[in-house]
Amino acid sequence: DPSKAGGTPNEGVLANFFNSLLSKKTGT
Amino acid sequence: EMKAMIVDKSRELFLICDTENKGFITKRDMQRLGSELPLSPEQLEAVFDSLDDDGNGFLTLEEFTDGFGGYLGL
Repeated sequence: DPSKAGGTPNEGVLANFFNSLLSKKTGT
Repeated sequence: EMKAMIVDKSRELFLICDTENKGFITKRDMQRLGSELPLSPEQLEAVFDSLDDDGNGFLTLEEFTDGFGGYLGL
């Protein structure tokens, strides 16, 4: 199951999401 | 200790999404974040779907924490 092997297209989007939340938290 | 830190951070980030303090996040909450985060509605939907493990449309703190831990590579 490639979706569980890591390296899914969503991985970058997830990283972007968490990064954005983290910077939002520290930025305010 | 690492796990406690992740749980702690997860809760903080979770609360940014769960603005109404419901204890879970819906797709509507995610779409609301779209104006504040540099992600498209499609990307936010993809994020939600990948975090919502059981696919019931409600993203719990536990699911959110799992996803955050996975993102950190744990």
